[in-house]
Amino acid sequence: KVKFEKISPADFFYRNRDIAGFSNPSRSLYMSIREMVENSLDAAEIGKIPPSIIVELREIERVKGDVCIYRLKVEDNGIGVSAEHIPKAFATVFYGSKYGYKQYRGTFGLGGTMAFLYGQITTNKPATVISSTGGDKVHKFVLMIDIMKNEPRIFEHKVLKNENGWKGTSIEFYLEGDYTNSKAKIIDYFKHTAIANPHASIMFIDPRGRLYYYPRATKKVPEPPVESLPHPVGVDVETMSRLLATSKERTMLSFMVNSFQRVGEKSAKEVLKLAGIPGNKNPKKLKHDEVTALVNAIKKYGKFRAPDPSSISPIGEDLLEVGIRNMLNPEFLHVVQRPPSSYSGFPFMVEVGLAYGGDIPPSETIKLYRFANKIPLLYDERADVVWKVVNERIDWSTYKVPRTAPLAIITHICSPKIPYKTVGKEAVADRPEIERELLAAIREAARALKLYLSKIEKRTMAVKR
Amino acid sequence: KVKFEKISPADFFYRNRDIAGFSNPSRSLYMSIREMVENSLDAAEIGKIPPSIIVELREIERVKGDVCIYRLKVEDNGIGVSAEHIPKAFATVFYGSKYGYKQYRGTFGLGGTMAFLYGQITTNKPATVISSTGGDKVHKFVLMIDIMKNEPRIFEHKVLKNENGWKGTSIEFYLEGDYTNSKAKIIDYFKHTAIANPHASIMFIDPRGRLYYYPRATKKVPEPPVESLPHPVGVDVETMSRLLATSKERTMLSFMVNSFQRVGEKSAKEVLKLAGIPGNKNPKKLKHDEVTALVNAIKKYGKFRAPDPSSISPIGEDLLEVGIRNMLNPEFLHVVQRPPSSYSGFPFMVEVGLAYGGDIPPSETIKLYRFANKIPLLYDERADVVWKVVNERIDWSTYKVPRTAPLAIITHICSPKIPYKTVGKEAVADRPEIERELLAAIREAARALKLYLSKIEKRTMAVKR
Ligand SMILES: Nc1ncnc2c1ncn2[C@@H]1O[C@H](COP(=O)(O)OP(=O)(O)OP(=O)(O)O)[C@@H](O)[C@H]1O
Ligand SMILES: Nc1ncnc2c1ncn2[C@@H]1O[C@H](COP(=O)(O)OP(=O)(O)OP(=O)(O)O)[C@@H](O)[C@H]1O
Ligand SMILES: [Mg+2]
Ligand SMILES: [Mg+2]
Repeated sequence: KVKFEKISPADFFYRNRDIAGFSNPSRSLYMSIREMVENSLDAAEIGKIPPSIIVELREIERVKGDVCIYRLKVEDNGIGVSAEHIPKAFATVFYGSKYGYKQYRGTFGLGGTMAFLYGQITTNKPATVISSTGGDKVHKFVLMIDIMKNEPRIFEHKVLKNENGWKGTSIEFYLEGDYTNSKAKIIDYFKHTAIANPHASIMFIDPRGRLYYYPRATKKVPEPPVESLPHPVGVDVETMSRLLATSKERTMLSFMVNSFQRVGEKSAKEVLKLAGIPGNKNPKKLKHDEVTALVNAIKKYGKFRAPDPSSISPIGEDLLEVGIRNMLNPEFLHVVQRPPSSYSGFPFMVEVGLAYGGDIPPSETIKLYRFANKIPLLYDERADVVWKVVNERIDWSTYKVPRTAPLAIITHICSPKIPYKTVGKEAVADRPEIERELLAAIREAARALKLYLSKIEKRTMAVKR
Repeated sequence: KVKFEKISPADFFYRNRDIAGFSNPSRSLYMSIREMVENSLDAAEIGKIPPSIIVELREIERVKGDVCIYRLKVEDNGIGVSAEHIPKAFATVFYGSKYGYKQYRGTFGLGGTMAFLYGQITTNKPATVISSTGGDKVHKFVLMIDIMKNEPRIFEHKVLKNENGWKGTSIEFYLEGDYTNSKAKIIDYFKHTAIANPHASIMFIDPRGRLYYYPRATKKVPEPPVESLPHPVGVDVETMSRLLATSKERTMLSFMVNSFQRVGEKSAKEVLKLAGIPGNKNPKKLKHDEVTALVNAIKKYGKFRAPDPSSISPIGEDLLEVGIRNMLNPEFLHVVQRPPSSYSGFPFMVEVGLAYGGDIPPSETIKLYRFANKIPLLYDERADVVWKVVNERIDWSTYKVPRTAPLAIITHICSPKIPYKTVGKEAVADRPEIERELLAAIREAARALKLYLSKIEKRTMAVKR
């Protein structure tokens, strides 16, 4: 009467693909393209390579109304994927290389697989992945996902000679989509990606044969973020237990100093004293209750320096300004980069641009351009912390902004861990520290706007007289 | 340099617990309570038992500010869990009994495990589950979750004699929470649960020793929904492949008629003809391309009757009306139950109550009370399809509703599959069919309101003369 089942992660996201953002043909087409482009950008940046990405979407057949079967091809010049990892990377959910303490666009280990899964269930066609890590071989895989087992099913594996010393990844798969109703969002995605990634060259050939070309604005690749140790704040008993279990340190004192960032001998001694744990105790000998005591002592201690921001990679004020000017041609623009902050032990940084006038059309609602880890967020605006800050925590009339105004706000939040509200990465949760930083940055820009609007006002009065 | 990892589903939700709704101590406390209560309500309804649920939250120690360690106990009189399933049911993500084609509150197979996981990582204490399915034994388990393996770690398993023939489940675990900032939502959750579940008796003892008692309004348990076969509309190649692989039918004709609801011999023959598949072909012999052709033929056919609604369990107009009157004491109330409809092959039904005046305070924003499968949704209002329909698709001035008005709208959507936007079950996605049904229901109630407001207006004019 009651039938218990265990389902694989692939099966879970197959049954609940709304939750991953694959809710209808037009949104699924958008999601598939963005998951591929974000993987390609990550792959180039890891190798400090100026990204060159080509996306080609071709209509294969019409299904019903605006819904069609498409072939999606994405080629990049990133660091490639080695043969031993290709099948799982693209056909296993929760398999990836971006689980470390460093800023990437990817974070869950499921985006590429989700796109392939969606393509597979709507067309029953396998996907093709061709990649080289720059060696003398190029590997070609044709595969599908065994959804119930969350495993790859390899139909073909060819090993080819790498004649031209190519390095990169080329992907091709088929999927049901709706370009007519998705086009605006897809083009916006490319346009905004170009703003946040001025070192990237992106080419998009759409089903109507039109070429959209976003040439790179600079050859200078941003300094890649560096993997950090975890910060003690926000470490819970699970993470602490794992660190203790895998540590090579022989004493609790050296464990504390070497397992965390921002923990020197002095703070280590104080925390261990608070926890009642001897500094020379072997980490492997720590008992269950001592782990709890140690985590609680860290919570009480509260004197750790803020996290090291070298695991973050912001856009930068100058590049952000250039990008916004190119896109909006505003009369007024003020860009703010806040100093690094942190939430739950993760460093993060907020960058904001406030643009007014010029090509921005006047409106009763403030136009928001949101970014997280250099990814444009184009859906779920009302669920995002930025919407809350701009529309509920700031009274724009106090900055002389009229009810109908040509006002646009561009926000970028970057961190080794963005608190996304959903697997589809469309909205950022309103963590208090992030909300506070956004508020500070937007208020600073708003004060500059107020000065500008006052000057305009005075000039207009003077002209009238 | 590039390090690949595979992580378990428990590890994924441990690292990304924001995505499951466990984002801060007050929300996590709320989530833990609701996951337990929803499991208890499901367990009673499956057995057609009037639910009696006792929830006790006790403060164990203060951590910092309003954050405390609590002990949460939940006891119900449901059908219990058998011993062989208890460990995995509560300590394995994606393990559950609610994956069938029938309306339950639970759907993902992870809620109970998430609550235990959160408790475990914030307190390092194991959880206790005591249950009996009504036999002569009561089983007691003390367990924790091995997060990296997504498996139970059983610390203790006692088998006791069931002296009183008890049937039900009793759960106890510890967790970090913030009752001060979560109390309002928790009390609302119980109040609203009582409205959607008038046959349930719920008792809540809070950390301040206060008893909140919601006695049952009726002993009559709603007819439990019945498991259905899948409807052909919305079946993709993956589901079709699984049905073919597990079918005991010997011909494609009997496969079509017996694997789906609403498929008789006539439609089966027409669909198979469209797909170019002989009716007497053995389902196990269907080739890859024939599966695709069959799925496409179903898409083209379009003449299937709407899904059978016996897998749905609505609240009912009378009970909904009683519940709304008790809570809001409105002057005007109009309740609408729409006929069954469907999206992507899943039947669903919309029930709406529109209340005006009485104890409802006047406001510029319309107060929304949202329910899905009899669960109150208290977060993420702006991301919900109901918010979109009420605030963006209806012009209330055409129904004589003033800018500031004492107006509340209660909505219930029920289905074997609710298209939740998030794992935390707080907002429903705007599937076009659901949006259309909500619009129809709310407009009908709004027209009744307009009549009422016109009468009031005429009466007021008459009195003035
Ligand atoms: N174009 C590519 N070039 C190099 N490696 C890639 C590429 N695409 C995917 N990968 C590898 O495959 C892994 C899995 O990709 P996938 O998109 O499923 O997850 P992710 O990017 O790690 O996280 P997310 O789910 O957030 O996107 C990546 O971590 C990366 O190592
Ligand atoms: N109080 C209870 N009484 C009887 N069975 C229960 C109870 N609580 C949990 N279970 C069983 O444990 C399983 C897992 O519960 P869990 O909450 O993790 O998942 P779910 O309820 O199936 O789905 P969801 O994640 O949407 O809540 C349930 O499917 C149910 O069979
Ligand atoms: Mg990715
Ligand atoms: Mg549940």
